[in-house]
Amino acid sequence: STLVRVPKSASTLGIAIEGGANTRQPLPRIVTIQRGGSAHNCGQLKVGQIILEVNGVSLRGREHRDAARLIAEAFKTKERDHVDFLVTEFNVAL
Amino acid sequence: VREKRLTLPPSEITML
Repeated sequence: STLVRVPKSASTLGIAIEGGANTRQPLPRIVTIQRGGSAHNCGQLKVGQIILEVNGVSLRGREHRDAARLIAEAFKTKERDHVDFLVTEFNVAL
Repeated sequence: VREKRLTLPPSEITML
């Protein structure tokens, strides 16, 4: 797995995720990266990667909306000027 | 295991 630090360089994070606990995709997977968003500007996140942790918090066992809320709050908080993602290319979740 | 996985629902997609 890889730790990716995404600076908040744009007003949006700019990723779409699918998956979460109790779905076919138990950990959130990146399905889109929007051009011009912070994630795209960072250049290190890729479509297909699985998000294991956000700012050190595990997404394991979290349902989709809970995982999405955690990521949204990590981007919104003014406590940090970046969001740390622990990602993997592999579907390790089960 | 495979059968169980097939019964799980697909996920919604959220843009962040």
